[in-house]
Amino acid sequence: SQTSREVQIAASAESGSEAELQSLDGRDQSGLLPSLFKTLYDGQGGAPRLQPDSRALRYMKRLYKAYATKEGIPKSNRSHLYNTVRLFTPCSQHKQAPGDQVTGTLWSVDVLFNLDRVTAVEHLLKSVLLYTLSNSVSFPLAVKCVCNLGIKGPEVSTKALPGAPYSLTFNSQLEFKKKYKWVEIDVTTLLQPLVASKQRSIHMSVNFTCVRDQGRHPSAQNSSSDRTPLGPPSLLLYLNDTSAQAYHSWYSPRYRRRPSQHPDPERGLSAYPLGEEAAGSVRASRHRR
Amino acid sequence: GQETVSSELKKPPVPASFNLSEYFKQFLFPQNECELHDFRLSFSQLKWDNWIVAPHRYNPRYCKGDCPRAVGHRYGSPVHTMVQNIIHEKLDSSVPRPSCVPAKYSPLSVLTIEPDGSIAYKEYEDMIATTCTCR
Repeated sequence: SQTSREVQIAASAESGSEAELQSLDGRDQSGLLPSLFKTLYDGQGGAPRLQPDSRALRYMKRLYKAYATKEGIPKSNRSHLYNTVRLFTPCSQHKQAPGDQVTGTLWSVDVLFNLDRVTAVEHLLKSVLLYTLSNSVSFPLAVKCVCNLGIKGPEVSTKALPGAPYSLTFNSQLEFKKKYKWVEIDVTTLLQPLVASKQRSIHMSVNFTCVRDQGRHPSAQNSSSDRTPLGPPSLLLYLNDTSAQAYHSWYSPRYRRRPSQHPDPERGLSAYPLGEEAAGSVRASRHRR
Repeated sequence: GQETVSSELKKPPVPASFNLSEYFKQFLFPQNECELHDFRLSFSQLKWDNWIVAPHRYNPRYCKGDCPRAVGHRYGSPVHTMVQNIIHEKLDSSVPRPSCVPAKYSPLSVLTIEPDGSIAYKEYEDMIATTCTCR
């Protein structure tokens, strides 16, 4: 009868869409499309969600305005290769000992990021630790800092880094100035192997040692131990989603060739040019061809 | 030829029932010809604004209208479209006329809140129809 046929159609559509949801990378994909399918079938606005950090949300809205028009069309004047940017706030954090006047270490924190939302078709191009400077923070002058990063714990899988030390350290020079709202620390080299090996959680320790311009250590009194001038960092991943649904602005529509859906394992990340110059050479060679 | 001309002149000019405007109508564009239409929606109407943060307004557009019989180059239609028209008109009306569908799309950037509270900026292909065709 008509109703039973409708029921069958709905069921097959449901299973079809479920299959479609599961077919991507074998796990429930969270992207826009599966949520749209779910919404079309169950009519809800997707699964209930944890509320994001307001400062992180403000940063991502600012990034959106930089990359897309009000109507949501990606701006054509961008030169970057990524079509996905994910911002993670730590799922747990542990502040360590308060500032130490001798070493000048102003503040350090242990954070754990859960990267479950990164899908297998998303390839890391760049990764940044993002510090939001709250308005209450006032650095009297420009302060130079060295940031010492360590990846800790058994999560550092040896298969990703054969002969890998139990933790990786990494220094980065940076300068805080009065007017800054955000400070970004590029941690791509540190995270690349971990994200490429599908690491799901990353345990990181971050220590800042700062020196004021005149070479004096900012006295600990400036930053009372209970008020570290910086909140916990967020982790930004700039990714290239290689799935068919994602928009690949960097290859000319004339050829309309999609990058291989399953990158050549031997070539690994080199299949995805990392920098703008790489994109330029890709474009140049393509035009020559 | 004077006889011919005079005989021609004696004929009634056009049958009284002939309607000139009707005659020209067949050369005008059909009123509801296949073309692109706007449909502006906001994600709050769909109650999706709890997880789609941006854009606030989205105009996916859509194609609607009749496909003229001689579609030709105007819609970028292949010759098959005219063949389908002829089959529909001359051989078997159960074969449908060609349909008015999108031919090209543009991408859309979306800012969403994931179930775990992380925030994702993603660019999706083929989210806004930009031209229509008859197929």
